Amino acid sequence: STIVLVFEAPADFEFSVEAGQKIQVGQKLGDV
Amino acid sequence: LVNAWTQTPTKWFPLPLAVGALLLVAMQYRKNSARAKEVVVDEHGIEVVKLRGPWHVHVIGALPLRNMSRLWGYINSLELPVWFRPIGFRLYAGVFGCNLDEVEHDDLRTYKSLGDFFYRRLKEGVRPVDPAVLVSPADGRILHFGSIHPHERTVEQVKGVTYSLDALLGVDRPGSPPPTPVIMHPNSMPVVDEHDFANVNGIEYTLDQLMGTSATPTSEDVPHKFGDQVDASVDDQDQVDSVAVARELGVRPSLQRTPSMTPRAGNDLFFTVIYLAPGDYHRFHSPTAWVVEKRRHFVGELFSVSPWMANRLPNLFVLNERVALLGKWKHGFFSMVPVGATNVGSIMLNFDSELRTNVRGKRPPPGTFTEAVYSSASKILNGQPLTTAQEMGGFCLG
Repeated sequence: STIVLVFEAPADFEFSVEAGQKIQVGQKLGDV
Repeated sequence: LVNAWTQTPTKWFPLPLAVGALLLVAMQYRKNSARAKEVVVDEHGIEVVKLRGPWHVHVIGALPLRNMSRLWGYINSLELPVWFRPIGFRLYAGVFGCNLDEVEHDDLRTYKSLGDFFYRRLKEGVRPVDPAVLVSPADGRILHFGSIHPHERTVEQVKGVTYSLDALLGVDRPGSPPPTPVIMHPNSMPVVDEHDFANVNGIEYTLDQLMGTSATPTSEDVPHKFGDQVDASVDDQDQVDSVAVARELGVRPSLQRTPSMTPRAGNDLFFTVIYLAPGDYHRFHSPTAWVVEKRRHFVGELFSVSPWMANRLPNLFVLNERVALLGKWKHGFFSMVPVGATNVGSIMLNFDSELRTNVRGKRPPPGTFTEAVYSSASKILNGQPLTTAQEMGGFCLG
């Protein structure tokens, strides 16, 4: 199963993850 | 010639099965290659996504994936003998890498079936929540992330393989009936005070939303049988009647209230894709504070969504059955799309007990969806409010 998030955010939004990285519920995905 | 025709003995010999299978695959491949070059559009000019990819994708596509998924779910719903449960679940955990120290019940005999164990909860506090504006909604692996080109409106499934944003989330079709409001059952979710929610989470709502609630259907106003509305292919008379009643009452679809998928000045559209492996915790949580205004259920295929498949099958997330949840957060448009797969075809939403995925029956045309709105959940916010990391639902086996 997969979850896709699509969202609008300020242009300076930055992801704090890398492709292939394992992640858990509640862990930071990104921030403005 | 006459002698040869009449006197030559006919000698029959078996054709190897593999040759026959190869022939069928080759014929299917040629047929699909020809189709792949065509762009099929519906009556509104919107592209209808078809299966494309290498031959082994077509072989997989020829399998009855949805029936297999339901059979898989049925088998895994069977109650296991109590003595076998700890052994079986420990074996499963060992193979798929589940951390049994995190599961809610230490006594594994509590889980009656593999399906029950698969949909397990975690112990309180084992997933601390980061104060960031956006957190992960699930345990899994980041497949891809990035921004969406404002003009091309395509999302990268994996590097170099894209699909259309409109195909993923659906677009409003002119002339379609208004969406069915979901009747929210009391106590289906923890009660969130609307004003506090809006103040704490910075959600802005307009005066129109605040004052326009008289036109918003409630469970008392509209005797709706919720569910499957709206698609013209659905011929359930009750649903047709419900839509007619909603129109007579002056109920208008709240489509205009959802922020546009076109970002405002200074903003961009971003995306991320998270893959949940079979051993992962399979409930999903809210990735931020937001309001879910509507859901669109796309009935589709149930291909595997493993990274192997995502690399080979373009439009995988658009072909598969999925539930697109659309709404808003403090920066504008927000959406979350749980996508089903062969082993996990059932998508559950805690605040929408009427949603049914991976069911038998006639399938609507590809690309169509049934839509429901959650306006009755909160009159002020015009949708279902969710706080960061609040459990939203999950994926079940089959």
